[in-house]
Amino acid sequence: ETILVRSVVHPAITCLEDEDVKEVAKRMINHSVNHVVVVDQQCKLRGIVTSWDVTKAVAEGKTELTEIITRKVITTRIDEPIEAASRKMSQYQISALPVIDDEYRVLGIVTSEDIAKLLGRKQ
Amino acid sequence: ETILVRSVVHPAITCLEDEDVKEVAKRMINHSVNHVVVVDQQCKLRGIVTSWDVTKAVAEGKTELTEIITRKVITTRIDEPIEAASRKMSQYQISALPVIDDEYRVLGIVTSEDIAKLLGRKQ
Ligand SMILES: C[S@@+](CC[C@H](N)C(=O)[O-])C[C@H]1O[C@@H](n2cnc3c(N)ncnc32)[C@H](O)[C@@H]1O
Ligand SMILES: C[S@@+](CC[C@H](N)C(=O)[O-])C[C@H]1O[C@@H](n2cnc3c(N)ncnc32)[C@H](O)[C@@H]1O
Repeated sequence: ETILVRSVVHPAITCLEDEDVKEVAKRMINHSVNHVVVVDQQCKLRGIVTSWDVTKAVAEGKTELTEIITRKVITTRIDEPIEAASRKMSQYQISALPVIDDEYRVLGIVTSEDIAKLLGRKQ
Repeated sequence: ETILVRSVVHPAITCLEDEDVKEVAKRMINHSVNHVVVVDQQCKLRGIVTSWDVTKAVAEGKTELTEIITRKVITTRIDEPIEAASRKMSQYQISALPVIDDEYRVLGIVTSEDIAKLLGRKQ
């Protein structure tokens, strides 16, 4: 049986482009997540910021959010097989994929943690 | 067939307890990892620091490494089944397990990214 992204997707924590790095860092801590999806006022995808990017800001003394947002985002769809999503993460060495619809609206997010959980259940 | 931690473990990036947060942040960025295992001079486990902890330091204005090191570390063994390791990560909501031997020496690390990759290959 093929498992689809639909069965592991969960709500994404989001932020706007003009927010402060410290605010975004607080949001990651308060929600205990490593990924914040950057959206516009219509919840359309604009980029992604992770705890790795915040770490990079610390390592390089950067303070502006726009300096650390990743713009070219690798994404997935609600009906994509988990196997394909997992291969994308491995190919690009990333640990999360925002789930988008045809109009680039963010529906949720899938992380390598979500997928690893499946392996704990499958066998 | 049961897959063991042995088949996905890889070398851990480590640091000492008295290092600077910025140095540890640079190490994460230079090695493109989210986890640094804190060890003593004999490479024995003392704690773990992740990009999430560095993000917490930013959110809370902390500057000392010892303020952000997690001391009670969930670990795994080289011959533990991947399924058990994955269940531990899910249970504690963490994304990596240092691999240790009987004398608490750090042999490597397993991440949820490593385990998610298996799913991309298995089906
Ligand atoms: C290349 S990974 C390296 C560290 C580790 N493998 C991880 O995933 O955090 C870190 C970078 O990937 C970026 N990233 C994370 N998810 C992404 C996605 N879905 N699409 C594009 N870049 C992404 C982050 O913004 C960050 O700059
Ligand atoms: C609870 S997780 C929450 C965010 C996300 N689930 C993740 O794994 O990064 C973040 C915290 O887990 C801690 N942590 C990561 N790996 C750990 C491990 N093997 N044992 C104990 N704590 C760990 C980190 O030091 C950090 O304080």
